[in-house]
Amino acid sequence: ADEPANHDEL
Amino acid sequence: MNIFRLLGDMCHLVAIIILFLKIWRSKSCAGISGKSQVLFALVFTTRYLDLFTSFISVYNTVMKVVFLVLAYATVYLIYLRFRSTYNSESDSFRVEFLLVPVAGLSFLENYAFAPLEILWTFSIYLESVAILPQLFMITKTGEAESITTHYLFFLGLYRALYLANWVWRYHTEGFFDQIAVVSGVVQTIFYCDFFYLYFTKVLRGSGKMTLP
Repeated sequence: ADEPANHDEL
Repeated sequence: MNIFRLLGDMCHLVAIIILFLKIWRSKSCAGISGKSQVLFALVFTTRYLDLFTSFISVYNTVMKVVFLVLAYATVYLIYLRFRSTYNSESDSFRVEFLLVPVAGLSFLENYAFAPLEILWTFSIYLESVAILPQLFMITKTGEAESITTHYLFFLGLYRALYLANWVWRYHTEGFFDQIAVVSGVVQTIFYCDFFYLYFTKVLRGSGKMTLP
């Protein structure tokens, strides 16, 4: 359920 | 990707390259806080662990690898290669006063209680305060070489451009990353005093920035 967020910033 | 984000990333890259070349060419890390550079290496390490778990874009991957390599290369220059030029007495900021609260906060306030998420959050909080040992060192010695101030200027500009990026993303895609935004605002505030000195002293005069 707790998929890690996709952090697209550097 | 928008223009603010791209310019922000470029300023970040320029800042890191300026610092690396300054140390490399002068064969000296005088006036540079090794502690801040270790903290930045730790920031990149804990944030970019997702290199192994998720692919975002070629740009994203390349920039992450470049940042990591340059961060560790800078630490290597300061603590090993040009160690004799390092002003350890002036670099006396107690980093545990940053690391402990930042680690604690990343456990308490995060998006998901998962190892990678906590490490990502830790890196965001830590980045917002990682420059403090460097600013403390300048305050303590009362001066900074102009090239060091250019480094700090680009590092601060990168953060300010990221703020513009978030405003843009909020309006165009409804994107709002609360942890990154709040930390980013805090981080940018730390540079305001420095920006003032930079514009009034460094750009008008020449040579070193001396504190009043």
